[in-house]
Amino acid sequence: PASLGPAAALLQVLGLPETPRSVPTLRPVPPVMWRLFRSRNPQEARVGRPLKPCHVEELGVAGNIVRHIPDSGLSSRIIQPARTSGLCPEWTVVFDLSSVEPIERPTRARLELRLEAESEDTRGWELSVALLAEAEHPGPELLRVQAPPGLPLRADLLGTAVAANASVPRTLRLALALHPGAAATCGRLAEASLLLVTLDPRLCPLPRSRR
Amino acid sequence: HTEPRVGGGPVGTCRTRRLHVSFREVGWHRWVIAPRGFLANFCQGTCALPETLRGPGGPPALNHAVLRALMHAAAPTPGVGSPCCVPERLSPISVLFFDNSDNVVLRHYEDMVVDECGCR
Repeated sequence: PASLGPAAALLQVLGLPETPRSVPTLRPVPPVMWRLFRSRNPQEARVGRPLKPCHVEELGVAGNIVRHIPDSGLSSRIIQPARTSGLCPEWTVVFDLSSVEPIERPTRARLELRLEAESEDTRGWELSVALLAEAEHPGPELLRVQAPPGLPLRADLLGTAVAANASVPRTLRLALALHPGAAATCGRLAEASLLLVTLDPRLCPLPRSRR
Repeated sequence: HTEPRVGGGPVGTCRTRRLHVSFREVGWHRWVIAPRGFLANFCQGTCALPETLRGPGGPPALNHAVLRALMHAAAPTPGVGSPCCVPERLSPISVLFFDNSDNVVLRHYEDMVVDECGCR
């Protein structure tokens, strides 16, 4: 068993404090992770210059660990359907960040949502994001992003829902609300995930903050 | 999987030897998504003169290693021995895997592949 002897020591060196389960819950590997793996794998990247170990070039940020975290508690509640007051359902998404070590510093936290529109008309769609504290009532709106044509919808959370230069929370609970704008129809939230890039200061120097 | 002549027979001079690490062999294949394995390599071989003096194109020999090889050739002292054949240049790999929270994780690990060996 890996928990004993040299295998455990090696896992520790590889930054895996606990022994991985022998049979994880298999799920498709997101294309963005394959792309990042290929761009960072020296044998596959075939780039003439050495790769920067503490930088994720494709995302343009410092970091040596990239995690694709699926939502672990998508729920929705209907407030008022769009056809009456212009509001759509509000969604709650929960991300389990307990596998991120306290010493790691986030350098990118990108919320990725796949919305399914009820009709082609998604003009004017906007999504507002708020932190959901324990008391189920959303906090103040942190940011609002427009839904680009040809979804998916992305929102950078670093500095708003995820503090920079600090440990990430063990759980991140967000309240999302879709504002249909000119389009009189709502959509359905089919999938939510968080792309989190962190930097382990024991292995990589922390990026200097901008002056 | 190592080169067939590693065990027994003259080892030859210090150089990089092929060593392929298969994650299946160490039982990590269920949670390591990619790569399936990689060429980690290792160093093996003698560090006597003149091999300790680096040939053209290689990094300069370490003076201490040359001195030690010279002393070992001239007056072998028990317990001292000749210089050691160790990794001199290493390169990184990235590993894609599932963690215990079912996240897909990409981590970069430095110094995982031996590119070049030398006498030290």
